[in-house]
Amino acid sequence: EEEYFDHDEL
Amino acid sequence: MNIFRLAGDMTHLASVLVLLLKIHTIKSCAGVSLKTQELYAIVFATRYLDILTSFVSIYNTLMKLIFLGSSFSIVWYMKYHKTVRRTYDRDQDTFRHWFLMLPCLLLALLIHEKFTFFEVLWTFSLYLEAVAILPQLVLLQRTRNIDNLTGQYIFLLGGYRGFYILNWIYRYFTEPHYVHWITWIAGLVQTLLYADFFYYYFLSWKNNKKLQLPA
Repeated sequence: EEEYFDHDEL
Repeated sequence: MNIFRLAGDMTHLASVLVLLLKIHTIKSCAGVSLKTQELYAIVFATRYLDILTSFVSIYNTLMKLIFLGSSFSIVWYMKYHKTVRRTYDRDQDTFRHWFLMLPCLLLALLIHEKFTFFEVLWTFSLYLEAVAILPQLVLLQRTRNIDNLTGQYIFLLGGYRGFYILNWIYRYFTEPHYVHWITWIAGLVQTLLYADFFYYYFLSWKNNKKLQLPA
């Protein structure tokens, strides 16, 4: 999958 | 976003505001560990590297800016403000916090979700945050007198991660494939480190006495 940075929490 | 995470973020925000308020209004940082504040500034700097690259929401970006701004300004106040810096008890705040950073970095290089620059630093910030409170708790045991603003600051700081644990439990049951063992274990360790503080804080609140941690 695309190399994305998936942190949606603080 | 769920109520537990919002409560966690608001509690975290309250903790940094209580500390900023104390330092800014009474121009004193007595009882506050600069080492812990420096660690927190590093935690946020390495956690929010994606602030410019990935946009989650206005709320997310705004809170990141607030946490970055507040943690660095607290460090600035304690190190450079002519009045505040004199109230910093440097000979008591002697925890070798750089020794905390190396194991966290090594652990992040070993255990992470993805081996990318950003992800390893993000994991490092997670491990570092779990232990960042240690210099402050050590300082607390040394300085007998704990003013209630500092006590409130630590209580809120410990409480926020407790709310996050509830948030992770909620997300685990409501979102398929939401599994982040690293975050969960680090968050649990972090909250457990506050356990004895919470106990003595509760006792002092119940008996309406000054907060005293046993030496």
